[in-house]
Amino acid sequence: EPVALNAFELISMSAGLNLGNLFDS
Amino acid sequence: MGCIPTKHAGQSPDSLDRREAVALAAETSCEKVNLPDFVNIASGTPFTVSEVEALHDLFRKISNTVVKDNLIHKEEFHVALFRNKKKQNLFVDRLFDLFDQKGNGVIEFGEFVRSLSVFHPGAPEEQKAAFAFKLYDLRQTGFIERNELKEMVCALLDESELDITSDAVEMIVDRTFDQADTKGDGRIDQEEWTAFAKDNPYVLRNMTLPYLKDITMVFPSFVVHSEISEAD
Repeated sequence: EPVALNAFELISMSAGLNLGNLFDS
Repeated sequence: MGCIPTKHAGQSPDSLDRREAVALAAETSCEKVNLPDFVNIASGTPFTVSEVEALHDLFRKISNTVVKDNLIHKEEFHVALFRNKKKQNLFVDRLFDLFDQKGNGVIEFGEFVRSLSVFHPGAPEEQKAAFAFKLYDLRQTGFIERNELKEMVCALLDESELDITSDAVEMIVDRTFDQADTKGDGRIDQEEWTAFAKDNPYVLRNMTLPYLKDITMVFPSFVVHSEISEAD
């Protein structure tokens, strides 16, 4: 249920996940 | 010969007093002028000197993927984060600007380490909250505005495989604002954000990258190249 998501959580999740990609570069 | 004299090997930056660290930094810069000052960069972050050196290996790799100048350009940052060279992205732009603390269009090594240190499990929650606020305050007005939040969500969805309808995005942003905009003026200030983050710690949980806690263990290949021996 996407509505249960919080926009802050969504953005920070993306920041965390994508910064994690740095280590697989 | 290592960059740092043997007598200092095995000491964490915490165990060096400031005078010793400055002297050590001077020795270091004399010995290898082309290497960053790992001791100085590690100070003020939760990283050890060895971990900073390990991060330098990673930095060198990322910073030479497009322009071989040991500086991370936005395109290199985009590729490293999203594995593609897609069009300009608001989310990448804002994250890049936060890493580029000097605002000179490139990320230098010290900036890279200091910015990543915010995501360290040992970094204070206040530091994480402050960084997150800057991330959401897209136009740097000192407030998080509804349209900024929506633009950020749309930008990250554009780079992801998540399929969320426009109506659902509106609902997510509305709901977030209902929760955090306690003054009801249509924007979230630093005080509201701090209170919201304190009451809802889950909004900061993604601001921690667990593997930064011991990067030389998780990424042992970096240690192979390490010039600084750091005992427990």
